[in-house]
Amino acid sequence: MTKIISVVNQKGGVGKTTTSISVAASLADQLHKRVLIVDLDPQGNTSSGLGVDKSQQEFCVYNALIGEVELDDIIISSQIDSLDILPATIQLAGAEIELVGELNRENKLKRAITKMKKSYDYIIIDCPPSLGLLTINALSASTHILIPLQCEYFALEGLSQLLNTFTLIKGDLNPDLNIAGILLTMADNRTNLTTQIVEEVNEHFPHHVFETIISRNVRLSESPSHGVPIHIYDPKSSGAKSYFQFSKELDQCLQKE
Amino acid sequence: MTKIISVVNQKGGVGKTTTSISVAASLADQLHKRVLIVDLDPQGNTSSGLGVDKSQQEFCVYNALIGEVELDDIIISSQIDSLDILPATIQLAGAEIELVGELNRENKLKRAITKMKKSYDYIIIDCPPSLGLLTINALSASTHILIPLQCEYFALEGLSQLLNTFTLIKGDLNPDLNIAGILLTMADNRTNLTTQIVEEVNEHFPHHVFETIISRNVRLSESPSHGVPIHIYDPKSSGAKSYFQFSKELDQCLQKE
Ligand SMILES: Nc1ncnc2c1ncn2[C@@H]1O[C@H](COP(=O)(O)OP(=O)(O)OP(=O)(O)O)[C@@H](O)[C@H]1O
Ligand SMILES: Nc1ncnc2c1ncn2[C@@H]1O[C@H](COP(=O)(O)OP(=O)(O)OP(=O)(O)O)[C@@H](O)[C@H]1O
Ligand SMILES: [Mg+2]
Ligand SMILES: [Mg+2]
Repeated sequence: MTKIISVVNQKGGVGKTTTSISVAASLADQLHKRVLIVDLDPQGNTSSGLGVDKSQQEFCVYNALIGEVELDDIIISSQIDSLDILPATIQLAGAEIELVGELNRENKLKRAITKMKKSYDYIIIDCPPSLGLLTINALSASTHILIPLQCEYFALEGLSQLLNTFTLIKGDLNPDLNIAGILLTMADNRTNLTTQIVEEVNEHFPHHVFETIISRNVRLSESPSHGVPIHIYDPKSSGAKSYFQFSKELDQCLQKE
Repeated sequence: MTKIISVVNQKGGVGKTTTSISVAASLADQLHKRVLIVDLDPQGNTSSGLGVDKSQQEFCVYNALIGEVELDDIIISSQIDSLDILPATIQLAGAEIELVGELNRENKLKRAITKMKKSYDYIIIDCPPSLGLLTINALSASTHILIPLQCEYFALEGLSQLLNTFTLIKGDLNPDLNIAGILLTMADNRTNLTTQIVEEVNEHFPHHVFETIISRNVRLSESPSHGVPIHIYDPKSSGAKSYFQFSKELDQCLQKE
């Protein structure tokens, strides 16, 4: 049974793309799972962070959402054997407005994934920083949501809005959707702010916070410019170690269900 | 002639809200301008960062966009005499989808601002992390765009997409729109990444980069949890000093035109 995980948070810059790339690459290369990573953000950071030349892609996830092509025809391979990529291009920016008038607009991605011939152990969906139609498509197609949460005040503020959206989607569109958990990112243990945020999140959402915490590590923000995930760019970095630790924790937590 | 500035970047977490609050507060309190700050992001970070209790707001900018109320009826005062706030609430999250079918949907904010009775020297608009209808409304109502750019690889990648959108809007919707400039934020001079990004931006966009660079400073991320701008929370911090320096540079640059 494929685990389909949406990496979601409408707050911008909290580490959604960094988490999607690092976890997908680690599950594939270090834990030997078959993984597909889906870039559902018109910015296309997951695509470029994995070295995809977006200008060379004739089709992208946008074309599958509007039903022009099958997903199998757009999926490309990565430098890691068991990791495939469904890239995004700038065309995706038009999808939100174009999908509004369509019938069954929330389930376009779900239908495209069920028609896919190739099978995977994990599908990781990197979402844009909003709760619009692209993110709703991701949530309706998913078995789990993973919430990266930056250890900052504004990031904490948006959490209840996100959990309300989860409850709405689970109620109306996708009763099988569950919360995988909250991953604390960009923690800086030298500051009181991080300690305060970690305490508050553990108090308000006690059963949903992963044990692994990702600290701030400049090597994580350098690796996308080389087009490779962190465990290839700098295997000894604290970023590579924490994301490997987290991928194991996530895999164990989802296999138990 | 009121200067209306959209603070825009579809990349998330680059410092749009921090820049909007810091600059609006500094222009009002330190440079004695009459300023209105508009929160156009459904997350409502500008509103909460200035101490607004969003749950107490019956109306917000959403109600003005759909023509239910006039802007003058929703504007609230802040703890700074010459700074007013146009708050956002969660209702704004529905605006993107609701506006799609409306006539003249791109100019709702512009029309609401032209009907306003009170006058300001500056109107600062904090935009959400997307290039959707809310941001397009902001650009069509503005005289200038201010682009906060985090010194990171992904942030640089999105810049050409943003400048393309600017050219489209200037061509089709608002010929008076000009680029105020690019403000480099969250710079960390200890890393090569920051040096690389600063060099690249100055090379590709030589005439558009402000001299002031905002460095990473934890006091900037602490001040929103106290509901006050940085020059009140910690006037001696490097964050307060750089944003005061920047507000002077911005004001001089716009007065020269
Ligand atoms: N643990 C970390 N330490 C240092 N830098 C990080 C870390 N995680 C992410 N970054 C950097 O912070 C920035 C924001 O992260 P990222 O782009 O992954 O967030 P996002 O939530 O996907 O943003 P968006 O909302 O725009 O999609 C990027 O430049 C990234 O390289
Ligand atoms: N110079 C700085 N030094 C340290 N922290 C900063 C700085 N500027 C902003 N921050 C913090 O970084 C985070 C992102 O900044 P901010 O929320 O202003 O970005 P944004 O572009 O408005 O995000 P969004 O895309 O979600 O609207 C916030 O938690 C903020 O407090
Ligand atoms: Mg991202
Ligand atoms: Mg913001």
